[in-house]
Amino acid sequence: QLKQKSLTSFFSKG
Amino acid sequence: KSCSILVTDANFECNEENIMLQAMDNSHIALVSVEIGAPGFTSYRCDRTMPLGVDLTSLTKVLRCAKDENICTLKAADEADVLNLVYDAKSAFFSPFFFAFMWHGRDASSPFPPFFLLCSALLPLFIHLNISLSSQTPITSSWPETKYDTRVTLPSAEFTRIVRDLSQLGEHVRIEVSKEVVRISKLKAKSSAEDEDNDSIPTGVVIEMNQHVSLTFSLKYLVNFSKSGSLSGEVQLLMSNDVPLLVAYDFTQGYIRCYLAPKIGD
Repeated sequence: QLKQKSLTSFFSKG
Repeated sequence: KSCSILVTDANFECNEENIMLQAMDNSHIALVSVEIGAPGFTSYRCDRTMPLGVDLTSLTKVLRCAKDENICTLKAADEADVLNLVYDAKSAFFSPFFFAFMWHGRDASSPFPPFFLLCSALLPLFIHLNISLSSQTPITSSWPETKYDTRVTLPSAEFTRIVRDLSQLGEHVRIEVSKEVVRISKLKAKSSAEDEDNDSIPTGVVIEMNQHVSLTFSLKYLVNFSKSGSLSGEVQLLMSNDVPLLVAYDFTQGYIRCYLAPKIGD
């Protein structure tokens, strides 16, 4: 089962 | 038009050097970034840095009035709340015609007024359109600089064809890049090597890579990104594992870059 990541989660990684 | 598929409204940030747009889609999965340098315009003037908040759905509808031979002039006056578009046919075969209306385009669901059809029918003549500008909070933080492990350059028409064809077969696609092969595979619910329909990669593909990359993306977004293919003969796919994909179309005086968050296994 695949889960869509959101771009904001990458933003928060800095 | 390419942007309006992804985002409904956005700020065009204008300064002396260029016009830029950066906006994320409502689901926060994709981000589109556009820059058109001042030399890309026949004439360009910006007296004051200002954002132009535009309903892209409305703008796209208005742009459909233009034909390839039309020169489009965009104007926004200081303190104005409208973006002014003027289409002028290169060859003024017909006597000059002036058409103007204020269109409050923020309500995209409202039908066009009947006279809009009249306006379309009179092209290529001389048309004057206004779009209401909206104030919108811009995305102030630019996308962080990322060093990607792979860069694949291929003809944009081939990329468009691949993602369009695969979108007929499934919702997701896996892009794997190794030293000599790019594999773009459709994924099934229970995927196995035998189940994958691999698409052959045409000539004219350049692979640059530091390490093997394998990522899965929603095809729907890639198909939308590929609508920018007419802007550039080539497209670049920049990828690192566990990092959003960058799909980049560069043209002479600017670019359109689309970022897409990957899908991951639970």
